[in-house]
Amino acid sequence: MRRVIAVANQKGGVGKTTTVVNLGAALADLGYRVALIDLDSQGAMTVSFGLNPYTTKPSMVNLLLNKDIALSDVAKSVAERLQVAPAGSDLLSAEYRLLKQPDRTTRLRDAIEKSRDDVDYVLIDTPPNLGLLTVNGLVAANQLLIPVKTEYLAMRGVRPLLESVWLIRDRINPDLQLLGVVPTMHGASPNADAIVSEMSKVFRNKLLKSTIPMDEAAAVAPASRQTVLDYRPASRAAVAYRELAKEVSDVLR
Amino acid sequence: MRRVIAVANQKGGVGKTTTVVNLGAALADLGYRVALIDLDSQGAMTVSFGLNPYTTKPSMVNLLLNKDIALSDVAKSVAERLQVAPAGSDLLSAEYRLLKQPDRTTRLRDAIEKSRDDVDYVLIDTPPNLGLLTVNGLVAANQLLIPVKTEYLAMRGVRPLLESVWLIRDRINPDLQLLGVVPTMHGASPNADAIVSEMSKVFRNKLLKSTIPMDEAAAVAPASRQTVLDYRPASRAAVAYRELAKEVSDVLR
Ligand SMILES: Nc1ncnc2c1ncn2[C@@H]1O[C@H](COP(=O)(O)OP(=O)(O)OP(=O)(O)O)[C@@H](O)[C@H]1O
Ligand SMILES: Nc1ncnc2c1ncn2[C@@H]1O[C@H](COP(=O)(O)OP(=O)(O)OP(=O)(O)O)[C@@H](O)[C@H]1O
Ligand SMILES: [Mg+2]
Ligand SMILES: [Mg+2]
Repeated sequence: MRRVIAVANQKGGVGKTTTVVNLGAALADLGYRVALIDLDSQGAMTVSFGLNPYTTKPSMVNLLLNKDIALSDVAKSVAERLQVAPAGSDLLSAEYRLLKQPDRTTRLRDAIEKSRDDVDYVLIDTPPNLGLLTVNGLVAANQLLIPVKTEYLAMRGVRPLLESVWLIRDRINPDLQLLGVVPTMHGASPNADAIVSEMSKVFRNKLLKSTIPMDEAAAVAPASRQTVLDYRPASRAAVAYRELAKEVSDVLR
Repeated sequence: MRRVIAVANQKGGVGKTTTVVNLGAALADLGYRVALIDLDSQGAMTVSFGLNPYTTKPSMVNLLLNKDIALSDVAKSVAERLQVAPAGSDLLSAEYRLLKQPDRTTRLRDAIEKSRDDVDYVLIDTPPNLGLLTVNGLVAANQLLIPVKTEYLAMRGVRPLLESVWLIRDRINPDLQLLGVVPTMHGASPNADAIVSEMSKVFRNKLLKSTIPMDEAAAVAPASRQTVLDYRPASRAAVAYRELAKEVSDVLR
């Protein structure tokens, strides 16, 4: 059973892209075959691997607007057992055009199911909103991972996200499960620990054990077009993302 | 001439809300009458002033869906010369319902023009996307301020934002000017200075002189429902926001 994990939180700047990049790379290091999908029109994930989101073709724009294109046609190999499906030059206008299609919410799901490549994990990076691209990610996924920066107001956005998720589960995608919530950039704010204990009261066993620390190595690695695992293998962020990969693969075994 | 400043950048977590809150408070400290508008469904700006976005009525939801409501009906006084127009309990569904209205892009502009209160500055906090709520903010504004976190990939999102802005200027709002770009959370990333010099090459005189440093006081102040100016008046962030207020009021004199 292919595990498809949507990484979503409409709060901006909480580490969604950083998590898809580094959790994906760490799962590949564990021996799994992994494909990463970039649904954010800024193409931050695509750029982190040194691909140009405006020129690399075919891209997620082609996949969403052309029913004959499967994920395996778009995903490009960037490392051993690791592929990236680039965002493309204008995901915003693709989203707009998709709005008019009757199967607008299931395009991505169908393209993954048609894929000839056999991958173990698909991770989907979503933009900081609950628009049609994020909905496509949630419909295509069977697991949802929510990065939450441990800051004041951190949890405010999670309730509306979960409300949308249960709506999608009831109406379109009964397989969608909450894999869990992962604290990110932990330590940026002095009351981070108090926030994590608040999170464990609210999310109980859905608060993952791994916590991603604030670590500038994670912020700088993309400038060298590397994951933090390659850029600084012994950094706290690299260690934490390897732990997260181990925890996720255990939970989904 | 009332100055209406939209603060926008569809990149998430770059300091839009923090800038509206603290630039607004600093302009009020300089003696101007200021109203702050929260267009983000998470209501982070509303919560930073201790208001509950779900229960405070009337709110921006009422203003957007009812043509008879003016900004002065919604804005509540939170400090001397400072008012806040709270987000409301469900801005996302209000945005959805607004899509069907013929005057969907000019509702906010009309509500500000109808306002009986005489304020000198209106600052508009927008969500991290270029949807209808942000468009309302850009149509209502005569100035655009773009906070950019000085990190790798920081400038990627600015080009699409500016493309949307010039489209809005040509079609709906000829008064919209770019007030400038302000570097935020400067210092979080080791190559921050190199990024600022890159920004000055691209934005030239539109790169404001003030820079907002990375300063945990800015991140913690909202937990005490205070602006950083009140929470820690001598902090680097408080000093920087006062400087920004001085620069903005000089430029717009
Ligand atoms: N563990 C970390 N330590 C330090 N900085 C981090 C960490 N994780 C992410 N960052 C930095 O924080 C910023 C936001 O991260 P990222 O872009 O992954 O968030 P996002 O949720 O994908 O943002 P958006 O909502 O815009 O898509 C980036 O500059 C990134 O480099
Ligand atoms: N100068 C600063 N120093 C340190 N932390 C900051 C600073 N400015 C903002 N922050 C913190 O960074 C995070 C993002 O800031 P903020 O919420 O203002 O960004 P935003 O652009 O409004 O985000 P969104 O895109 O979700 O609306 C918050 O936790 C905030 O407290
Ligand atoms: Mg992202
Ligand atoms: Mg905000």
